[in-house]
Amino acid sequence: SAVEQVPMRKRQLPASFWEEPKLT
Amino acid sequence: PWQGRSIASSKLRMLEFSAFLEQPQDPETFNKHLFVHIGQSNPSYSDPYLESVDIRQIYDKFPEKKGGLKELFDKGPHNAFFLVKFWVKNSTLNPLLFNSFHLESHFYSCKAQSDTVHVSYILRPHNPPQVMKTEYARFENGRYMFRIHRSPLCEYMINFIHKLKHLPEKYMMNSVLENFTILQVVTNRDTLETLLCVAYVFEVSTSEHGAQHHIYRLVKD
Repeated sequence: SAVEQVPMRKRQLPASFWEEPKLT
Repeated sequence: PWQGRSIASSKLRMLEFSAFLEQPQDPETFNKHLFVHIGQSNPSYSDPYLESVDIRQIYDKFPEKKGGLKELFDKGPHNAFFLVKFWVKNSTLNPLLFNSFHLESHFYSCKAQSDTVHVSYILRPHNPPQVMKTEYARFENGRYMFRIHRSPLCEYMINFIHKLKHLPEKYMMNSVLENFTILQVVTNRDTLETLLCVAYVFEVSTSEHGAQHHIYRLVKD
């Protein structure tokens, strides 16, 4: 049976995981 | 200095990784669109270490009956495991030819030995999930290099990109990409030791500057 996954947003990930790097 | 600061274990270092679409503009020039790209870096001891991610937060994104991320990490070595978050650059090119999609990847052996490696790409969701390639080391400038040069993308990936491109909104693409992962596993063909394992996750880029990424060390605290 399919197991419902926890959305990525609700996981303990670094803040940078959601921040697209700016070109330097 | 690259250990802990770039994608490198004590045995193997990734120098470059890219997936691109190439189309002839005229008989002598090509338009090249990089979907994802990790360029060469030369970290020094003064650079900070990569941020870490607890591997248990992403185990379920890389499942496998045998050889999934959890099993591979438990086997070790733990310094060979990385997570890459890619912001994929959407293409304005209109691909017609299947043979215009390529993947390139360069590694070198940190040990002075000529190993032969297996590089497998475990795509999720896809059945069967594995694409496997065997690479032989070449001695160049005092190092054993592995150069995966203009390797054609598998048909599943090409179809996936085509379908993704046809979604009208970015949030729809990201919703599909949230359930799409690739696990790249480089193993020594003879000893079966894991030399490097990179877990890739994706989001669509909102930048005008091309494909971006963050690299993390995978740890279990």
